[in-house]
Formats: sequence, structure tokens, C-alpha cells
Amino acid sequence: EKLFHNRDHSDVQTVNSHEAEVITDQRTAELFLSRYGFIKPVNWEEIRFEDISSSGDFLDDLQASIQEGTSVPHSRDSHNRDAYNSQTENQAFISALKEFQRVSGLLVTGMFDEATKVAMNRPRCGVPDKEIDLNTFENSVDSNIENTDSFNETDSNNTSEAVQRR
Amino acid sequence: KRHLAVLVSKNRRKRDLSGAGHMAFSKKMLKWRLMGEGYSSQLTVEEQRYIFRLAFRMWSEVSPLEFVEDIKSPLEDVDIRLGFGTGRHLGCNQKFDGTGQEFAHAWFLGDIHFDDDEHFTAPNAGSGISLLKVAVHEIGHVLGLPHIYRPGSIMQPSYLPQESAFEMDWMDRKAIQHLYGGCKGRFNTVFDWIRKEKTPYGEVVIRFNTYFMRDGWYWLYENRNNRTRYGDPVALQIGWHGIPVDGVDAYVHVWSRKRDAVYFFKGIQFWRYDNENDRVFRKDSEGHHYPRLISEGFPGVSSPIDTAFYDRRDSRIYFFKSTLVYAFDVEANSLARGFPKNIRDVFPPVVSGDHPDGNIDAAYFSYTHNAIFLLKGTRFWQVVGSRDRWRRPFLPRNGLLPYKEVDQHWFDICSVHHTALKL
Repeated sequence: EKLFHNRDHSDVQTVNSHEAEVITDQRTAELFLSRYGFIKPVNWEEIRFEDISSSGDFLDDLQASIQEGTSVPHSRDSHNRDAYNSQTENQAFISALKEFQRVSGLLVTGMFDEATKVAMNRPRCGVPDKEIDLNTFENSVDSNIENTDSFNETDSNNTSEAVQRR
Repeated sequence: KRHLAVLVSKNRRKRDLSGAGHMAFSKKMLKWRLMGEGYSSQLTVEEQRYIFRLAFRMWSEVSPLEFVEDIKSPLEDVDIRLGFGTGRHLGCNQKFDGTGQEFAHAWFLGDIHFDDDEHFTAPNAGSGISLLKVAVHEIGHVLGLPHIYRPGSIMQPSYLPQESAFEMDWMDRKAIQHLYGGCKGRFNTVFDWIRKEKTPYGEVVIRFNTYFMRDGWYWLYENRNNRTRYGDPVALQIGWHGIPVDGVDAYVHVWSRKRDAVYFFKGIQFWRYDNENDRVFRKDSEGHHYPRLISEGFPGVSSPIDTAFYDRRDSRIYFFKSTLVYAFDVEANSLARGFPKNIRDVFPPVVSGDHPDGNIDAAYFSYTHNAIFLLKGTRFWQVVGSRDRWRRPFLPRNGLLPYKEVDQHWFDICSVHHTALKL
């Protein structure tokens, strides 16, 4: 249990080691903006249905994608391409940052300033701010339903075995 | 893919496109449960359930949705499931981040998860994160609302410390009603209750409050705020002692130089209300015992009645029953000459064919609007007044103007599930 001594639990102690990572720099700010859909709308419902055993956490995946880089030797063309990609990503970050500042009622500077840092570290809801339209998601699933039904009709024996295994 | 398809197809049965083309629940009564494996370690289970009951009720008070706590059905039959967890929790794909930042998340299928590493507190605790405010926000997501960046909106993504008056404002109400429609329904009676108060200077001032009654509960309607009082509806027996607990047919306030008497009518009986002592009279100063038969107190009036109101212009009580109107002269204590009459003769239509044609639900004189309204179903007709006839002399006396919808004039008078009447 969380330790407390008062009858009304008003002195309940939280375990300090289990604290959310504070947003302090561009990397963590970019994670924040990606998580909540400011860089690219999030398919929140799809995340809900992802196989929990096979995928990592959505945030872990984001962190990995942002941290990992390629180790391919740079050719002149690839260097230009990388520079272009880096510039594009930076623009995307600034654009997302500006959008966050705008909806949060902050001064829209495009810079990761102190006010923006405070706003990002405020307690907030985990639902993304920018989501993919649910109707689009369900329409794409509908086409899968048709394909799945046809699979069931032609391979009923295998299907029942698969069901039994599950 | 098959698993996903089955889940979506099951979800489809619960949800559909609303009239506005948005995803929303397709039914109006929703079941919820705080999962046994997801209790918070910070509040008692009863506190948690109470807070969630209150949170659901707050949405019920501004929408046509009703919520009932279901602790018996199989979990898959429960529409909205709530639980607390930390880090990896409750089989959820979204790990919580520890103390700070993310405090909860919700899914369209109806699961709400709260991060138990946050310091959740009961309402008005003064510190920590108000569980009530977070719950109301997350339920909003489950119902189909996205984040809204407007200051004061309950759907703002960031948590702001709870102000003392945390309630759903006009825009939040309209947002949920955009998905589920407004609150419609019939009323038993509507009235302005007059009370006399003394100012600090000893002057007597007259004030009024507007009440809507439906079955066994009532709402106080705040005309200046275009909404009902926060926390309504209330059970009848709480605010009106001694009247039938399952509802009334009519309320009449006879108010003249000689008389000041309030009556409630139900079936073939009526009660006189004692405003001073806030309960019905058992015996009034005239020696009458209550309840009394309508036939005794108002000879000539056939009961039970549909509704009634007192017209101060001619000192008559107008009783409505089916297609007939009985005008009762209180001074003469008898029916006015020529009555009963057909309702169309007493209150003719201004526009041909636009008339309630009898079986009125409520007749209401409004001091706010200085007008008489006849309510039937979800509609109302305003009676032509002297000012209307001054502007348009061709209007018939006591004519009924074209109908309008009740919920477009008196807003957000919403029922709640009867189990939510007492939290």
C-alpha cells in the first residue's frame, strides 16, 4: 500500500521513483507533441485494439522512432536528403509547437520557451488532442470484415481449429 | 483481424452515427461499473462510487442520457467500465506515466482508466486532483466529445484546479446535445411560485421562482441563466411536503386583494399549501380539512382535470379537461356563465390548424414573460396578450400563437435515472 499514518489518509505518500518524465528539452517536447497528435493525428482507436503482447507501449515506440537513427554511410545525395528530411522534421516540430501554443492560449513563438514547458508539464488527459476521424477508421475495418468472412466460408475446418486453439 | 472485426461490429451495435453525423451511443440508458480489480488505493470504494455516480448524474442533467450503476450484469454487458491502475494496468495498451502529467484516459468503447499514481481527492478537498472533475471529463470522451480548448470547458485537455462552482456551462451542454439531442418530455405542471420577503429596511418585496414538475420530481428553472438549478431534479417530497409523491395535475395560485391561496390538484382531490410552514394544510383558517374533493371546493368543475391556472385579469381559475375549459369565478364561487366551453372557443387558433385541441399538460402564467402558455407534449402555445393585440389588433382575444418547442424556450430540463435521484 501507499504509506500513510493519518486516519483520513491525508498524508498518503506517493512513491517518488515512479514519476512521469518531465518535459525539459526539444526531444521530450517532440514526444509530447507526437503523443497528443500535434505532429500527426493519432489513431487512438487503433491503439486500443493493438495486440498488447506483441507491441510495445505507444510512447515507447515513439521514443524509439525519435531516438534511432540510420547508420548507412552518407553519400552526397543521401546527405542532402538527410538534411532535407531533418529540415522538414524540424519544420514539422515548430509547426506542431505553434499549434500547441495556439490552442493552449500561449504566445505563439514557435520556440520551446518556459511558458510552453510549464504548459506541457501540467496534469492532463491522456486522450490525444488530434485524432484520426473514427468514421475513416471503421470504414477501413469494414473492408477487412468482408475479407474475413470470405476466409471463414472457405476454410471453416481450419477456422474452428484456430478458434479451439484460442 | 477477425478479433478486431468482431469488436468493432459489437461496438457498432452500441454506437451509431448521430443525427449530426458523429459517433455516439445509439441508446439513451447506459450502464456503468467501477471494476472490482480497479479500485483506487486513495479513497474508499464508497467514495469512489459516489463520485462516479455524481459525475454521471452531471451529464444526465444536461442531456437526454440516463446512467445506472450496474454491479450484477456480466462485465461485457456493461457499457462504461471504470478503473484505477498504475503503469501497465487493466490489460490496457497505454501505460501510465507515473506521478504527474497524464492523469487518465478513456476509450470510445466505454473504458475509463485513472492513473492511481496521481493524488486524486474528493470534491472540495482543496488539494490534489479532483476525481469528480477528471471523471466528468473522461465520461465526456466516452460519450463522444473531443478535447475543447475553450476556457471554462470541462473538455479542456489540461487540468485546472477545481473552482468552487464546477459545473457544465452553456457551450459544453450544447456540445453534448449536438450529439444526443436536447431534453424533451411532458410536464405535469409549470408555475411561478410567489413568495414575500422583507428587505433589511423592512420593506416587503415580492419574488418568484419558476418550477417545472414531472411525475415524482421537479426542477427550479433559473430564467436569467436559461437553465435549471444545478443538481436538479429533486424528488417532490423533498421540496413540497404533503403533496402526492408521484406527481400532481395542476398548481393554482389564487392571488387577489381578498385572497392569497395556493392549491395543488391531483385526481379528484386538491390540497392547499401553507407557504409559511412549507407544507400542505391539514386544516386551514377557514376550517377546511385537506385533501378536499374538487367537486366540493369548486362546484361545477368535473374532475379529474388535466391542468389549471388562475387568471388575475378576470379573477377566474381556468380548468382544462379533455377538450373543455371550465372558468371558475372565485369571487362568486361558481362556474362563470356559459362554461364549460370548447377549448377552441376560449382559446382560438391564430393560425388555422395550429392548436393543441385539448388534453393540455400544463397551463402556465409566466411573470418573466408576462404571458400565459399552454403546454402539451413537447410543444407550447403562447396565449395572445394585451400587448400582442395592441401591436396587431386583428389577433383574436386569448388566441393561441403558433406552437414552439418547449426545449427551445426553457433549456436543459433533463430527467435523470430514478436511482440517481438519491446519490
